Amino acid sequence: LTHPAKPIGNKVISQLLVSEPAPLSAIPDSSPSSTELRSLLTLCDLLNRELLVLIGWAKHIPGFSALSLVDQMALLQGGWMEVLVLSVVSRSLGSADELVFADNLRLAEAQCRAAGLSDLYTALRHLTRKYQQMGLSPEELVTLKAMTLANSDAANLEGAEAVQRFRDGLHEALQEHESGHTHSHPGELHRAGRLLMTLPLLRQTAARAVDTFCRLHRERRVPMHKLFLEMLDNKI
Amino acid sequence: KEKHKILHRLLQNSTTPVDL
Repeated sequence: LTHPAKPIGNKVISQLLVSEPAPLSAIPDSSPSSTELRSLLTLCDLLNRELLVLIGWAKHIPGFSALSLVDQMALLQGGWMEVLVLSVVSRSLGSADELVFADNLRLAEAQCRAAGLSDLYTALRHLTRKYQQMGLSPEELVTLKAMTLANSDAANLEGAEAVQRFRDGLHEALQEHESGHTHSHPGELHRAGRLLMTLPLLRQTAARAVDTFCRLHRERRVPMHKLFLEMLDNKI
Repeated sequence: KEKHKILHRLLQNSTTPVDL
């Protein structure tokens, strides 16, 4: 007897899975500053490098590179922090109370508080708990990350229809994936919808993160890198 | 565009070295 070949899965999601960047390591700051300031310096350096990787990653999302350069910029300017937040959240899924920015940069609540990141800690852990409860899979994570960028509600798009098609393609991939995986989440016929309904909280969390880094910049506590500042500048 | 020089450069050409 021959068994039918297992479906190879959704092409878009397979592409997203192979395009997932390797996790970065933090480069611990060695300046003679306080522990708290060193944590912030290390974090800002890591996030700046992560942002650089994120822009390279976006080009691998099926359909992204076909958009006009102006629209690519608009989507990234709108959605970069949401993508960064989702990345940190996904790394923190295995932890009960830490924010795992990198394997070697895990901050517990007390460390975040000492560094002035209490608000960010609370918001990121809230979102992390939500995805922990849902049992977010790697396939769902990569699709949500891409959708976040596609759905960044940028104004004045050059090719609004092309962006809509880009968004629809990702949505279709998510729906196709979920309709084929009802066995892994029995009774969750509405899983795709439930995942999409987490996006408002993701946006709210990213706004909190933007506020936090704008405040750090205003207080001039941490010198920020050029790329990070450029992206932040668009949010002020 | 002028405001987002680094992003613009990164998207235009992935091989351009960027001063971070």
